[in-house]
Amino acid sequence: MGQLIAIVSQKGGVGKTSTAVNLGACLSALKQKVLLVELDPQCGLAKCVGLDGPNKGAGLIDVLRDSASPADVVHPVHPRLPRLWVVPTNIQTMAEETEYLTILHNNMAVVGRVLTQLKPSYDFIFIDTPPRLDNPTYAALATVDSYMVPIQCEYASMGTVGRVLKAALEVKRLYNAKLGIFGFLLTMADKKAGFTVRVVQEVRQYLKHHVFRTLVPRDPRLAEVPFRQEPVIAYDMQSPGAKAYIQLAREILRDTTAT
Amino acid sequence: MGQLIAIVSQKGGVGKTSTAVNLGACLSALKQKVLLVELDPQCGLAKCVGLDGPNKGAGLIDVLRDSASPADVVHPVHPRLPRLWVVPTNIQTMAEETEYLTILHNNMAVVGRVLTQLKPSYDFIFIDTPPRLDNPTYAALATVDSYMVPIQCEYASMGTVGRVLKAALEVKRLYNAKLGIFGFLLTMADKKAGFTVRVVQEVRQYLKHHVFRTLVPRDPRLAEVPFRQEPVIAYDMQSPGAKAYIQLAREILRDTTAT
Ligand SMILES: Nc1ncnc2c1ncn2[C@@H]1O[C@H](COP(=O)(O)OP(=O)(O)OP(=O)(O)O)[C@@H](O)[C@H]1O
Ligand SMILES: Nc1ncnc2c1ncn2[C@@H]1O[C@H](COP(=O)(O)OP(=O)(O)OP(=O)(O)O)[C@@H](O)[C@H]1O
Ligand SMILES: [Mg+2]
Ligand SMILES: [Mg+2]
Repeated sequence: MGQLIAIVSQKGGVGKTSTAVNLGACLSALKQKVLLVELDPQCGLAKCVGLDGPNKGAGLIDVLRDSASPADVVHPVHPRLPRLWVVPTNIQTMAEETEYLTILHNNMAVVGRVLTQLKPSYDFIFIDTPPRLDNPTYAALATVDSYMVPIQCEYASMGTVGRVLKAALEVKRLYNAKLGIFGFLLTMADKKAGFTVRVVQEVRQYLKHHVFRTLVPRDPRLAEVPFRQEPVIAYDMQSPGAKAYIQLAREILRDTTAT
Repeated sequence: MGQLIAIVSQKGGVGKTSTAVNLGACLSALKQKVLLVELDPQCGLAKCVGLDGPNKGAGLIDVLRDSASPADVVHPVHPRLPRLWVVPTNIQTMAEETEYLTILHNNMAVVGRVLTQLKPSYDFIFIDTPPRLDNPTYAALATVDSYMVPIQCEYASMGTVGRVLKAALEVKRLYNAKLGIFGFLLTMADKKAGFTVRVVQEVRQYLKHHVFRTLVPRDPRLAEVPFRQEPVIAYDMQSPGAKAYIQLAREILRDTTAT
């Protein structure tokens, strides 16, 4: 039975989508069945796997409108990664984005129903959320087993940790008693910038064992994913970014089997 | 009479807050009276000028609750930048964030009333918005004279331009006929990464004269602003980031007086 994990951060541009795509791909390469679900109306995840744009198949908005079933919107994404699937939002226009946010505002539980139906078929399901803590992110937190927070190794991201922890505690109290911490991931670490060492130290002191040991470096090869439309391990296994996400996947599998 | 300019992008982490703080500071150093208004509940702007946290004075949420007037929430921020002021949100808890978003959801026009009252006293008013296109960003677009979009020189940011243009056209049609483009700013340009040249070329071809000639490089000194709690020109005028924002301020003043 799979784990449902939301990747959240109110701070923008910290690597939520990059982590969903690259960690998902690495876990699937290590024989795990992985589903990635796009809740962010920006369609960033779909863009990383070539599912953005019209006529790429049904998506989450079609399920929310009751014109497709959850099984209809699960798409395979890469011939060399047969255990990786993605559910895109399939939002093309501003009007559809408004419709999507309105459905979620009025009926938060619908996200939970879709995710719970998909859960039995996968080992890991990662939900990519937009940089906000209200809906759709709040709806995701109300359903999942745990949440993961990428923390960019910069001062601007430090404040966001407290906000996510508070929002998660509120959701846990009101809607989802099982909600736990999957982990905090330090990413875009720039060895040359003096503040990286300081940020890494402070985060590890504050969050202790909840911080993954793996540190993802800042690596321009990772920023090519939305252009190449495939995860980094598909085009450069030897890059620092690919190695870090492979190491993270192994760390997660070690920790998961250990408990 | 001042210009009201919203800094928007649905894509997170592209430099909205950094541009508000640093461009604002540079324009004020060039004798302009500049006000920065924080609409983003993350309080990123307040953090960059030392106004975050409790007991730093009233903010936007107090005006929305009718317990303060717009003049009460304008704070000076730096002794060496006497023409720079900031209106923080003054949101401390998740409950206050929910209250804030609910007020804006139910009464979009309240943002307009506050901004219009402040407008006569400044040459430039920049509104820092969260990485989303619905409220509070939508409310800001419904009031301002123009909007500015930072574009990170990476593939992941390319898709966001079309989304912002569409949202702005909709707001212009429904609420704000005067809404114009202030400009697109290419930022975090990393000369070493091959894709920077390609992204810069594509953006300039697509958006032509709407793209500022000034290119802001990726500069770790800029990432220190939230830690030092002052704009980059206050601690390192010679850094590539400071020079770029000074050049941008001059470019804007040249263009503004030229028209
Ligand atoms: N370790 C890394 N090294 C270099 N670039 C990275 C790294 N991780 C992500 N990026 C790039 O940084 C940018 C932001 O990453 P990403 O889009 O994954 O963040 P996000 O948190 O999903 O953003 P949003 O808040 O808009 O959803 C993208 O251009 C991405 O390609
Ligand atoms: N030109 C630059 N060079 C290097 N770092 C930069 C530059 N501009 C901004 N930064 C850093 O990048 C990060 C993101 O910038 P910033 O917070 O201004 O973006 P934002 O668009 O306001 O983010 P959000 O979407 O969360 O509001 C911050 O850590 C900031 O200090
Ligand atoms: Mg994302
Ligand atoms: Mg910001």
